[in-house]
Formats: sequence, C-alpha cells, structure tokens
Amino acid sequence: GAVSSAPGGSSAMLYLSQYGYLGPVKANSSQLLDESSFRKAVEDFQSFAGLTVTGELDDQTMETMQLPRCGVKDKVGTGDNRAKR
Amino acid sequence: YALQGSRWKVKNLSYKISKYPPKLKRKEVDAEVQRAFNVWSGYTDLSFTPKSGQVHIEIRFETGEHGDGDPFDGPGGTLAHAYFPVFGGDAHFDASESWSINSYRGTNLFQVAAHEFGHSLGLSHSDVRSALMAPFYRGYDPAFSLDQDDVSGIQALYGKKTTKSAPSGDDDAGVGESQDVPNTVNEPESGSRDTSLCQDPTFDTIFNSADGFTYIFKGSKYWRLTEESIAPGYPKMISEGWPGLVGNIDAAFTYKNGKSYFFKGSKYWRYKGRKMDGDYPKDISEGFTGIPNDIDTAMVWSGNGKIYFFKGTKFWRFDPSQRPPVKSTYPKLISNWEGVPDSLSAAFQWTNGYTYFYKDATYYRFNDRAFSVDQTNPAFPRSTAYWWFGCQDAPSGTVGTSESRG
Repeated sequence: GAVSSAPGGSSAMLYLSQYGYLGPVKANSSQLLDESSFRKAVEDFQSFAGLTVTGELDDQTMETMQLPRCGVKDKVGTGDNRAKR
Repeated sequence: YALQGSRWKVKNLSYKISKYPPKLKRKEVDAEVQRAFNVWSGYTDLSFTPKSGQVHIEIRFETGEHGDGDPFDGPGGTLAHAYFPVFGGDAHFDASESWSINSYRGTNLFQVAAHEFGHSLGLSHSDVRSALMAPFYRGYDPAFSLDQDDVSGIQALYGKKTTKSAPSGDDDAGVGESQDVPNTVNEPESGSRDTSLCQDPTFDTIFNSADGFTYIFKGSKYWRLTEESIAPGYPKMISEGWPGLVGNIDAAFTYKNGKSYFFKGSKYWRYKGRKMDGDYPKDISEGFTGIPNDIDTAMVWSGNGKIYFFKGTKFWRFDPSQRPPVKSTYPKLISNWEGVPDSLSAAFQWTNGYTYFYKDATYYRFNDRAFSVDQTNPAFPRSTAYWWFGCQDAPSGTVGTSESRG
C-alpha cells in the first residue's frame, strides 16, 4: 500500500531518503512505496538512533527526526541494492 | 563505529577556512577549528596545519544551495556536512545556524566541527549514542571528550598515536579529554618478588586501572604486573588498596568513564581510583540489568568498547547507551569467540591492545581483527605463570605449549 499519504509520512519519507534509509524520493511527486520497505526503513532508523524498534512513525521517532543533525547519510554503501552479487 | 571505506594516505594534512560565519570573529573560528582537529590528532599521528593555497580539507560556511547539490535548510535541521577522503574531505557548515563558542546558546561550533572532521577523515555515522560520530547534535557539552567508539574508529583508520603528547592535544583550552584524575595510592616498591603465583598461577580477576596499571586479584590479595612479570613489594591486601572492597572478586574492569567496577556474587562495587564512588555494593540486577549473578569474568572489548560478561558457556553484551542495555538476542555461546574456552577465569585488554582470556593456569590471546585466538608458535593456550608472572619453572601441567619457546 501507499504510505506516503499518512500524516507525517511524506516528510518522514523525505527524511529517510535524505539520510540513506530509502532510495531517492522526489519531494514534488507522489510515490507508491511498498509498505514493508517503508517499515524496514523506519526500523533501521529507529535501531540506528537507539530508539525502540517498532517500525511505526511513533512520537519518539518523529521527535528524533526533528533533532538538529549532520547532513551526511547514516547509511553509506550498505550494499542492500547489490545483494545478488 | 563505521568506516566509510576511504582514508588519507598521508598523516600530515593541511586545511583552510575559505568562508567564515558572519557573527563570529575570524580568530575565534580559527581557534575552534584547530581545536576540533586536535580532537583527532590527540589519538593518532595525524597533524592538521592551516595553510593558504591548495589544501587537503577546505572549510566553508555557506547558506542554502552552495554548489554541491546538497543545500542547507536554514536554522535547525541539517547543521553541516562533510565529504569523505575519497571525495576530497571538505567540510561545509550552514552559515545560517547560530554558531557559538563555549556557550549553551546556539550551536557549538567546536563539537560540530569535530564531528564533521571525523567524516573528512573517513568515519561514517556511528550507532553508539554517546559517540561524537552519532549523527544528532546533543547540545553544548563543556566536558566533551571522544567516546571510546570514536577512538577505536579513528585508530582503525590511522593507527594509535606513537608520540607522547596529551590525548586532547589541547591543554590550554580545557576541553578534550576530561577524565577524572584517579585517586591513586603511592605504592612503594621494595623487597623481593613474590613467587606464590608461580606455585599456583590461578587468580580471580585481572584488570587495568584508570592510571594505566594492570592488577591481579586473588583471594584477599592483589599484585601489580609489570611488562614482564609482577612488581616487587606485592602481594598486598585488597582491603587496603581499595578500602571497602571484599576479597574473592569474580570480575573487574575499568570503563571509559575512568571508573573501575568489581563484581562478586550478586553485588558490584564502583571505584574512582582507589576511592569507593558512592554507596556500594549494589545489586548487579540494579546497575547491570540483564546480567546474571556469579559471573565468571567481564571485560570491555576493544573491538567496540562495549562491556562483555561471561559465565559458563555463555556471554552477554552490555551497552549502557542502549535501552535495554542487553539485547534480547543475548546470551550467546562463548564458542562464537573462536578458540576461546568456556568457564573462563578472567579476561581483559592489555596495554598492547590485545584481548586476553584466562582459564585455570593458562591463557589465550585473542585477535580482535581476525576475531579468533591467534595462531602462533608457541600456540595458545600458554602458561600464565611463565609468560605473565615471569616464573622460570612453572609447575607441571601449567606450562601448556610454552616449552617450545626454547
């Protein structure tokens, strides 16, 4: 299902994309994203940030996404997209 | 820590600040930037020299889109970004942030710069919350110091510092390493060397104190180790060296906060140097939730700076910065540590960086990079009496393979 239409979802998608948890997301277009991919991205972010891993965009997760931070991606070259090699 | 995958081939790096922030004096920015570089040069042989012309690392304070396709977003949000060595190492700071120096107001320039320079040197973001290389800005920390995770990361790239300057490299600024000075006891070293450990080389625990000495605890006594054997003037009574501490300790380690922790049965004690650090003992279940009583040994593993507890065939990883500090995937089997036996007597990291495991009268040297016990000649396990206590005639059955030392 599409999750980007959920409240806070699109900004979270942009955040997750900007910091390497999701593939590139365009801010000016609606996109369909597999729910499990989005959930995994949220889980990865929660795990990396030391939050309780729920896969949900809960308050704690959204608050953490609003913290001032470094602009460098958290996930650099994870190899997720070249698993077949 | 996480390494991006590139690093500088040279250790003498140059930098320049091409564009300054609008509200700070240039001289102050210069000093803060140099201080931020010193954070990393304090633990490696890296040096950072300000220069004009072509340099390794260029530093700029910019607003919005500034030519690299990664625009800044105004106050808050993204504070800065930097490029890994393979991409040039440059560091860009959002000029619209309220950059501050030694102040709780605004965004601390020194801390953010030190973080960005970590990227410039090849470090990615760490998932250790307390690490400088964690991605989130945590506010001004007047007692800032590098986390062990950061130190391990930068030393994995550039090796340990071989010169003997202060770790912070920044003595007059009062920032950098802020570890408590341990309350050490002067220990006269006189008399002949004790040989009781040669007769029975088993012991309860071994650990490094915050002041850099290695101690062995056995029953109610303790010994200090030298590079090759045991120091003269020992054994001494644990109750005199660490007032309030009991004998027959199960495990001990000194954490990166400079404090030493001792475990026995269901209790633990915390010491700052030789002084008990509060009201102890406390229950292990209280201070180390998820760790069982009656552990065999504990250590801080140099591979990641986390605390490992061992008991019987199992081990637990404890990370105070995580909730819960012990993940649900623990305990795991000690057999995951290739070559390390079950039912350990002791374990610790020595000053040479290797991790050592002790069982009965023998020991194993663990290679943190290969993640296995070293394959050497003579092989491990080796005789503790011979190699650690300087005993020439280790008792029968404790020599292990050390006879082949020749």
